[in-house]
Amino acid sequence: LPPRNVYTNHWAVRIEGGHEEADKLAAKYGYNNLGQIGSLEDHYHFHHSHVVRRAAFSSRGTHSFIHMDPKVSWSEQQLVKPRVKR
Amino acid sequence: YTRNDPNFIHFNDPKWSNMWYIHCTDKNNRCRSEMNILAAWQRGYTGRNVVVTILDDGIERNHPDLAQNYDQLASYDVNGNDPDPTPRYDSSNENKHGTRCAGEVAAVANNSHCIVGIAYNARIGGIRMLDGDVTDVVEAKSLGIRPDYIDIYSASWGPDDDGKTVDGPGPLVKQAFEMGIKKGRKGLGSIFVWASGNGGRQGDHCSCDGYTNSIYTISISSTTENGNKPWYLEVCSSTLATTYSSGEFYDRKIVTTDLRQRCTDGHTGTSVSAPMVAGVIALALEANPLITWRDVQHLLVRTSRPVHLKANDWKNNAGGHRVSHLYGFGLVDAEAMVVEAKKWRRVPPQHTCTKASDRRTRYIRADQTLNSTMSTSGCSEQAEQHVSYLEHVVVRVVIAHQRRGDLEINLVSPSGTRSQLLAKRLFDNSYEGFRNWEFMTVHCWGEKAEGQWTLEITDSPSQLRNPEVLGKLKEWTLILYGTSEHPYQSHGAQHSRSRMLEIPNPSLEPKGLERPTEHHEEEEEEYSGTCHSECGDQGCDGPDADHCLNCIHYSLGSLKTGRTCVSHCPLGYHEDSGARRCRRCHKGCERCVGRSPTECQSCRRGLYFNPLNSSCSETCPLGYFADEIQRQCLKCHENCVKCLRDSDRCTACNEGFSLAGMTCVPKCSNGTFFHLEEMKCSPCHTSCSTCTGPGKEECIQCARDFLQQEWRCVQTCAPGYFSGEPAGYTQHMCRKCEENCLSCDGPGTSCTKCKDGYNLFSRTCIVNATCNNADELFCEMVKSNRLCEKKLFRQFCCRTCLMTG
Repeated sequence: LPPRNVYTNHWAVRIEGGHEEADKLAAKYGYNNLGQIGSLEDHYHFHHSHVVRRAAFSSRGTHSFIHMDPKVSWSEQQLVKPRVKR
Repeated sequence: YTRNDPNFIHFNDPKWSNMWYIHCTDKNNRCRSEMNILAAWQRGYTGRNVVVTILDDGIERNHPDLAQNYDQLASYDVNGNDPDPTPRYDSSNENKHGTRCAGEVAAVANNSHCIVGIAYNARIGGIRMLDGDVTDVVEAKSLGIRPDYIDIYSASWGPDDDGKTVDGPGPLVKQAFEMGIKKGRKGLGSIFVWASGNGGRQGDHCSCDGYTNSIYTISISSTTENGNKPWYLEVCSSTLATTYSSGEFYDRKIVTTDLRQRCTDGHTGTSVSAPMVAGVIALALEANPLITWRDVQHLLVRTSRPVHLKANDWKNNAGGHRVSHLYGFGLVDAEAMVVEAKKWRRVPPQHTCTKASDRRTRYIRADQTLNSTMSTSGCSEQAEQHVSYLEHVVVRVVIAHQRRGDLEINLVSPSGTRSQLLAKRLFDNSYEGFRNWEFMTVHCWGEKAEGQWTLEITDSPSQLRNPEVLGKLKEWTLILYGTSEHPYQSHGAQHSRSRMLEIPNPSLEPKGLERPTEHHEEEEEEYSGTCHSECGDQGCDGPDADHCLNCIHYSLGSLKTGRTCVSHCPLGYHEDSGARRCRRCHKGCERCVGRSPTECQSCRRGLYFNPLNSSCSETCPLGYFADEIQRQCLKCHENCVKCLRDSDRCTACNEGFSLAGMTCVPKCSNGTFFHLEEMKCSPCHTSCSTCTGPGKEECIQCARDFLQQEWRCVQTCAPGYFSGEPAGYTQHMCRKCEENCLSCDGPGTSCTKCKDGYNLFSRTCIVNATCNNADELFCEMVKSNRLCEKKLFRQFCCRTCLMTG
């Protein structure tokens, strides 16, 4: 069987309009905006403290409506990627 | 050439003399300084003003060998979301990896502590990102930290190297890579160095790791001191170059900084090779800070050399480069890198030419090779895409297959260079196939792009599969990267950055646009009236499968017991395609290809499959062990003759090895023993000729002129012992004198001196009082009943038993 996905309470969200717009959207859906993802413009790291830290299924709730917001062009709940030190 | 004068450069760091991969100190051994690091230093390049960061579990920034070169601006704690990348300390020192890698790059020289880094004047940082849940966001953040400040990102991690994982960067990381090479280093491009995997023992292939397999990463493998393939090394067509690292226990190891301000020469695997190359690239960037990310790759291709590295697939490609699947273009050469970098002129802009096959499904049949060809002009019609001289070649495939590990994929270039994009992998049972997976090869570097390319896909079933389900190559795309002009002959031309970086747009798909779903083709089945679907063209006389007059697939059973039509034969039967019948396997076989006892493929419970003769038996042959889960006889470790439950739980060893616990370790020469912690032969105590440890009480046999006395070896026997040579032993031993003797000259009644309170009577020590009080009549009875032979009576009746004979 392929390994099962593990969903985290972190999201990657693409929002145009700058940091303020990202902060507003984060607040609107109950997320905490942890800032831009590295050097990727318009990509923000959101965290939701009321969603279980690790789950076998993607999270559903009012916060998940963010991906339908017209100001959000893309969003993705983050999966744990098993990584091994070499 | 190599300079082997140990005094040429000397540092006072205590492990300097152990850094054999940098300099030669032992004139009796062959010099292994082919990485020419010393020579690069002698030219004045030590990594000054170059910034390197290690993406890992943190960095011990106050380590005495790192503190001076530590750069806070090249560091961050992504796991803790703060600027301090100090590792989390625990009792197992789990988070030592980043610190170990960092030392290899930039440990301070001549500070009387530990080692010397390859770029010992470079600035070093660490990004703590592996000590927590790793996600696409975590990786992308880490790869995009201060891209204008950090020159080189070194990573020695990746998806599991277990031989069954196919995984790579997520959409954000792909973007981070592309952003890095486009905009990092103020437009010259970030340099990403990656350790190829450690899954050699699992038959893993680094093409299944999307990070090492990316054109944006410099994938680095390892070789042992003697140029052998280390046990952990994976073959791969995307490996660019190699450095030394650890190998077998008898190969010398790499020394580096360790957690808690220590040094280590523990096993390093490919992890240390990436920072070594990061250090070499730092030297080249000091020589020429204006070289681009692609220039660095060209420099490595041009300067790395096969030297004494042993591989059976070294080949010259049509671009004039010698390349292998184990080592890429060979061992890195720091001196050649700095010399070439100094005079380097930027290569022409990179073009990308993409050509996709038609969407016609091609079937991959078991035990056959599917060849699919594609001709290309290298996009000569479009100037902005024209690729004449190749750099990387990527093949993106969509393959459906019921067991992914059975596939081997090769690519043959128009010049005839064959790269193995994927080898068969025993452990990969996945039925997911490859969905737009990108394989990459560097083996065609410098060749012409134009002509016919051939993709070869071989399917070799390693276990019984449903023969009805064929693998399908649904689509493949050839992506050629390179230049329209010769990369080294057009150096007069000036190339603008905007033209150089024609990289496809980021792969993030906008909301609502999903990837086309896999096109699953329906298997066609014939139906005839009310007959069962398994009935053949002769019809049936009822609705069920046992009413068929003939079968479309296989008939099961006999005339006597009744026949029924089945699509597949059940366990215990094999499919006779000619007769379309299910025939019984030999007793004990669960799956088979014929009825003979040596045509089994798996066995019934309680029996084990013997791969040597494809039979089933209750026990496994010598050199194999019974694996309860796979119900197979699996090979013991190469040093074991017998093993138990696991390949490396040995119970008997091959010639030249001996058992230490459950491990076969090499037999050491006389005067030495195998030190399990140090994994090498270490000297015994001087009094031993063979031993089990370094102490004087761990002798097995004594050295010449020594005698064994109570598990020790002594030069003369202690009082109370005499020198003797017991039958059957060549070993001289000190044997204990009879009780109460202080000294003696042999066994039995041969005392020469007694303890206090004892008298010597006839060479025996007798308690004074007892002897004096003996009753004569009693003693006569003792003597006549032959009880003088008993010590107790002899003591009571010493006069009667001993003095009177």
